[in-house]
Amino acid sequence: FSFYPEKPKWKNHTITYMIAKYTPDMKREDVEKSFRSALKMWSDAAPLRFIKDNHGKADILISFARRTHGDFFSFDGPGGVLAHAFQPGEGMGGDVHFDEDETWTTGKKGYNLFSVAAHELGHSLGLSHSRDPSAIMYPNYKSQSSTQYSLSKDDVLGIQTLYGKPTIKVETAAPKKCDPNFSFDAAVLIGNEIVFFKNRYMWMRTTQTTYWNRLRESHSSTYLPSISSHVDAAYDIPAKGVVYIFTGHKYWVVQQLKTKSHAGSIHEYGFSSSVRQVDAAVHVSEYGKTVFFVGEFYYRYDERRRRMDPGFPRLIQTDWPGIPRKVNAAFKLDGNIFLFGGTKSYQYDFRQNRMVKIISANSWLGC
Amino acid sequence: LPIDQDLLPKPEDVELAEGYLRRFYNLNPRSRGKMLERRIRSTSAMEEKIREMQNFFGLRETGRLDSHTLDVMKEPRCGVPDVES
Repeated sequence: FSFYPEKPKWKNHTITYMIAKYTPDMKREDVEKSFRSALKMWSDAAPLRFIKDNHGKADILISFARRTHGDFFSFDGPGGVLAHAFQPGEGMGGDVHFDEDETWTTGKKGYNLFSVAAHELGHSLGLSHSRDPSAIMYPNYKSQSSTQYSLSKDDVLGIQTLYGKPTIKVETAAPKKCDPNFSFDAAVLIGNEIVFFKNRYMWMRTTQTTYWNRLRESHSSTYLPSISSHVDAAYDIPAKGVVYIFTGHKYWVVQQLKTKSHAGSIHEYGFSSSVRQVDAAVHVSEYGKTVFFVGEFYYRYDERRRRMDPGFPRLIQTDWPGIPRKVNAAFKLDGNIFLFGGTKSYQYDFRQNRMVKIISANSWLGC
Repeated sequence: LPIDQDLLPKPEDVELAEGYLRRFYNLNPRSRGKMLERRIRSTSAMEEKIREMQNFFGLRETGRLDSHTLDVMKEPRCGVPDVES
């Protein structure tokens, strides 16, 4: 990583930004989401806060323009230079310009706005170019699927040299598991332990009801070192000894806890691009199927044929009598699927297709 | 030995490279001066800047516009210089 001469940076760690001009290539909300996600990558790595300011004078002004556009560095038409940004400072300092002669996109066709924005905003924060080809601050564009765009260690070291390490935010403190409004993000069986996820925390307990008090609680980074955000869903395939963890549009294949896992895109399962995340997942080995819950719908995925079954998605409430509209966690134990909706846990006999019992979600944690 | 014409970079590649090095590696625009003197100076300045760019991108530092170097120069990229400007 490298810095500008005299290492300029923002004194105030709360930095405002404004999108002064949008590109017609993308929907406004996709442009805003791209910048929000790019900024979040930096604020996850350093004690920075970004506030979108639509009126006043923002620190970072973002715009799209072509050819000569008011500074000394005119753009060069399609290809070549894609964008540039100014180091932190007054006036034009921190501003970011994108070449409107490029095709901007959220996917692979054209240039991925999120990835170029992450790079340029690194300049706005005070980073210059990196020689590390895996770094976001490497000068040349890398066309990868957006699941692989994340800060490299080099980027993190650079931004933390300028602004320090991120402060432990309140939500990463251990969640209050016996709070009456407590709900889970995800649940999965790993070996003979049931693992529950909430924010960045996880609880592990044996399946034998007599030992429920031997609960282990830890920060998820201890057991899932590659995964740096909270878990949305998880399922296991006991026959393969593999666990699949879902975070946003990524999924991770975990062969062994505490070891590195590799990432893929949830769209490899056949979800449409409008699906941004999965709420819950559970594998039913008797049928070789994995059920995914997304919003009010559910999908059925055939693990052997590696593709979604036809006729899906279907409404959850059509086929799962007694289950709430949305499901936020699920796991299978013996002949039952346990589904979690809000603060409740629903025991569902999938052979007889009927609800068996409803208890409070956190009673699984001994509350 | 006669230089293999194919090895010599095409004029448009030399022009692209000059623009690239001016923009990202502070190659000075062609300065005034006598023809021969200017040619000698600009060639060695160009070679030095090519070497600097090859070093940044981890390429073999030949100081010449070989195909790898030209390929990297043609890749889409950020408009901010790679060296202090």
